[in-house]
Amino acid sequence: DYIVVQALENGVTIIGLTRGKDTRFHHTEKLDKGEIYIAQFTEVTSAMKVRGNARIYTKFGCIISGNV
Amino acid sequence: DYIVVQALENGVTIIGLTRGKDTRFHHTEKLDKGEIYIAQFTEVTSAMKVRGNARIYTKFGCIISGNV
Amino acid sequence: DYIVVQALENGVTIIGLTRGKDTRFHHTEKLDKGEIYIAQFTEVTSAMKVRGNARIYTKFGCIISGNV
Amino acid sequence: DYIVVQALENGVTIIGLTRGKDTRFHHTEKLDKGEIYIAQFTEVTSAMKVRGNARIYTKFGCIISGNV
Amino acid sequence: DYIVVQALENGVTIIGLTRGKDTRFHHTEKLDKGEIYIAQFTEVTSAMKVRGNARIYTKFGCIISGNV
Amino acid sequence: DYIVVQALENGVTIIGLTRGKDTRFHHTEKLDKGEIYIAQFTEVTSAMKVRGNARIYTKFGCIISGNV
Amino acid sequence: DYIVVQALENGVTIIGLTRGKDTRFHHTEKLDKGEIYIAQFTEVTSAMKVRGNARIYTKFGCIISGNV
Amino acid sequence: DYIVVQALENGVTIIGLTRGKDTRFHHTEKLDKGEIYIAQFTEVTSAMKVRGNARIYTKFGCIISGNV
Amino acid sequence: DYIVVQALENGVTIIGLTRGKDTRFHHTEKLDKGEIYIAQFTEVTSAMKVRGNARIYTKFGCIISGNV
Amino acid sequence: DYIVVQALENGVTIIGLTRGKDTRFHHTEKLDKGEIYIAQFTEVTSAMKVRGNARIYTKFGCIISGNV
Amino acid sequence: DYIVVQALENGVTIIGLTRGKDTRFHHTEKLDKGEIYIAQFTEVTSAMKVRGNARIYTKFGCIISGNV
Ligand SMILES: N[C@@H](Cc1c[nH]c2ccccc12)C(=O)O
Ligand SMILES: N[C@@H](Cc1c[nH]c2ccccc12)C(=O)O
Ligand SMILES: N[C@@H](Cc1c[nH]c2ccccc12)C(=O)O
Ligand SMILES: N[C@@H](Cc1c[nH]c2ccccc12)C(=O)O
Ligand SMILES: N[C@@H](Cc1c[nH]c2ccccc12)C(=O)O
Ligand SMILES: N[C@@H](Cc1c[nH]c2ccccc12)C(=O)O
Ligand SMILES: N[C@@H](Cc1c[nH]c2ccccc12)C(=O)O
Ligand SMILES: N[C@@H](Cc1c[nH]c2ccccc12)C(=O)O
Ligand SMILES: N[C@@H](Cc1c[nH]c2ccccc12)C(=O)O
Ligand SMILES: N[C@@H](Cc1c[nH]c2ccccc12)C(=O)O
Ligand SMILES: N[C@@H](Cc1c[nH]c2ccccc12)C(=O)O
Repeated sequence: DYIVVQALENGVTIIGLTRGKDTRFHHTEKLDKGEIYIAQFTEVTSAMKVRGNARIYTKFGCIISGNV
Repeated sequence: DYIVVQALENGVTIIGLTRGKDTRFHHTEKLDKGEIYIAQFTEVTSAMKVRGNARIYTKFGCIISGNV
Repeated sequence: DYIVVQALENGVTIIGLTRGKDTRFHHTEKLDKGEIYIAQFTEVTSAMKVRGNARIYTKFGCIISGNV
Repeated sequence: DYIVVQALENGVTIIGLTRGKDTRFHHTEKLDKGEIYIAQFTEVTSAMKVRGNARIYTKFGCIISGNV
Repeated sequence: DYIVVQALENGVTIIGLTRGKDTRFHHTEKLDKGEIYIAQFTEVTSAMKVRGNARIYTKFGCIISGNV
Repeated sequence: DYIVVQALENGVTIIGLTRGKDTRFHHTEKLDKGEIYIAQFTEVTSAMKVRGNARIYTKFGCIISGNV
Repeated sequence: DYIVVQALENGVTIIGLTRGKDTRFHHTEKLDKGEIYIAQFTEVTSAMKVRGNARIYTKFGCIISGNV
Repeated sequence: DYIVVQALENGVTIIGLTRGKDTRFHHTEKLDKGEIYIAQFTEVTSAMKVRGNARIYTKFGCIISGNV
Repeated sequence: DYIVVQALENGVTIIGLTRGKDTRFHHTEKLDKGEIYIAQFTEVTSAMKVRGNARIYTKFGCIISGNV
Repeated sequence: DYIVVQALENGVTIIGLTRGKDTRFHHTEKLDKGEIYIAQFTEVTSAMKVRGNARIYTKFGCIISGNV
Repeated sequence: DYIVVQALENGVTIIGLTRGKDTRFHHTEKLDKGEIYIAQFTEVTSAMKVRGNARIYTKFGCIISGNV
């Protein structure tokens, strides 16, 4: 299982949250406009958070973060 | 198995409830308007609760929390 | 396997019934109008009961509890 | 694998029959009109019986018990 | 894997036949008109027999026993 | 994996043939007109034979035995 | 995985060939016109041969043996 | 996984090639016109070769060997 | 997983390449016009190469080797 | 699970990020215009990042990186 | 999981990159025009690179390398 994030502006961030009893940020990936990040759920990552204006491709379709 | 939550207003909360005999809140994630949270069911999380106005993408389609 | 419940009024309850030889209520989750509860079947929960007016999304489609 | 039962009248009963060499009733769940019961097949339950007027959602579609 | 039987008359019977070298009747469930029986194949049951006028929902569709 | 046989006349027989090096008849089930037999392949049964006029529901569709 | 053979004439034969280094006939089942034989691939049988005029239902559809 | 071969002439041959480091013919099955051969891939057979005019039913559809 | 190759001319070759750190040719199968070769990927074979004019049936459809 | 990247200009880079507690770049593959890179998720790689103008084929469809 | 490459010119190369912490070229397969190479992902190969003008059949469809 993976998701794909494409930044529509500079400074988009994808945050990985830890799996297990404790939920905290373990990694923040910064994307410049146009860059693509493809990320799996893993032993370490059981939740993700996206900030900034980006296209997020998931099994539910493409969701635009930022402007609603 | 994951769900996707997009906040349609500030202060949307996604609560993780513990798996096992005891059911209590183990983590509350707060989202600002437009932010996206992608969360799996895990060893620790067997139920989730969403408060506030948000789009929730599930295998049953997109459900809007808040206003009904 | 999970189901989604959205309360259409205050005071909707989702009850978890215990798995195993003995069937009793182990947890009752109360929802206010508009709130969403997403719950898996687990080691502990092999049946659920919903009271009050709510939308229940299952693999069989969306079922409205309360008014029939 | 689960089924969903919605009572269309008060006093609908869902009976769980035991798995194994011996087949007997181990639990009877009573539903009031409009209430919803979602039940899995389990280590303990390998057959169910429904009495009274209800909608039963199964992988074969929705079946109405009671009036035929 | 389960099947669903709905009695269209009183006195419909669903017989469970034993799994293994020996094939004999281990349980007979009687249904009144309109009642529903949902039964799995199990460690103990590898064949079933239905007598009387009933709707039998299987993966091949709905089959009416009794009148042909 | 199961098949369904519905007798269209009295005296239809479904024969179970043994699994393993030796192939012989281990059980013959007789059906009266209208009766339904639902049978799995098992540790003991790796082939079946149907005699008489019956509808046989398989994953390939419904096949009528007897008259061709 | 099973196939279904329906004899369109008397004397149709289905031959089971042995699994393993050695390939020989271990069982021949004879069918009279109209009879149905349903046979799995097994620990012992990894190939089958059909002689005579019959309908053979396989995952590739229905194939008529005998007359081409 | 199995394939089906139907001979369209006498003398069609299906050859089983050995699995493993060494690739050689371990069995040749001869078919007369109209006969059907249904063969799995096995511990022993990881490739097959067909000579003569025949219909070969595979997961890619029906392929006619011999005349091209 | 298997592929099917049908030679459209004499002298078509299917080469099996070894699985593992070392990649070399371990077997070359020669086909005459019209002959069919059905080959799996195995413990020993993790790549194949086809030379000459042939139809190659794969999960991506039918590809003609030789003339482009 | 693999993705496919085709460079639409020289100097496109695909970066593999490490699986586990620590997220860092373990490999950067450079592509010239027209070249194709096909990459799996692995024991070592749980996220990828693409920079430059390229077509990225994923289970969500084809996404163009670079110009948005 | 395999891909298929068909060379549209002489000198097309498919490069296998090693699985594991270290990413390097372990094998380069050269194809002449019209030749077909069918290659799996393996214990040893977790990424591939294609240079030159070729058709590459993947689960995302057919992609032409070389000219863009
Ligand atoms: N640490 C949590 C992270 C998490 C996953 N899904 C969630 C849903 C809600 C809140 C937290 C979470 C876990 O592994 O379970
Ligand atoms: N602790 C409970 C949480 C839960 C999951 N599904 C539920 C349904 C209803 C009530 C509680 C629950 C469990 O793991 O089973
Ligand atoms: N304790 C029961 C709960 C249950 C599941 N499905 C049921 C159906 C009917 C009655 C009770 C049940 C069990 O685990 O099996
Ligand atoms: N005790 C039986 C219950 C049962 C399941 N399926 C049945 C069908 C018919 C009769 C009884 C049953 C068993 O576990 O097998
Ligand atoms: N005891 C038999 C019951 C059975 C299953 N399928 C059958 C088909 C035909 C005759 C008997 C059977 C068995 O477990 O195999
Ligand atoms: N004893 C045989 C029965 C059988 C199954 N499929 C067959 C096909 C042909 C002949 C016999 C059979 C076996 O288990 O394999
Ligand atoms: N004994 C052989 C039988 C067989 C299966 N498939 C075949 C294809 C061709 C020739 C023989 C066979 C085996 O188990 O493998
Ligand atoms: N002995 C070889 C047979 C084989 C299977 N697929 C092939 C493809 C090409 C050449 C030989 C083969 C193996 O098991 O792998
Ligand atoms: N020996 C290699 C063969 C191979 C498979 N797929 C490849 C792709 C490219 C180059 C070589 C290969 C391996 O098993 O992995
Ligand atoms: N090291 C991280 C890499 C990662 C995967 N998915 C992510 C999502 C967000 C941030 C980091 C990641 C892990 O294996 O989990
Ligand atoms: N050695 C790397 C090769 C690789 C696979 N997918 C990648 C994506 C990007 C960069 C390198 C890779 C690994 O097995 O993981």
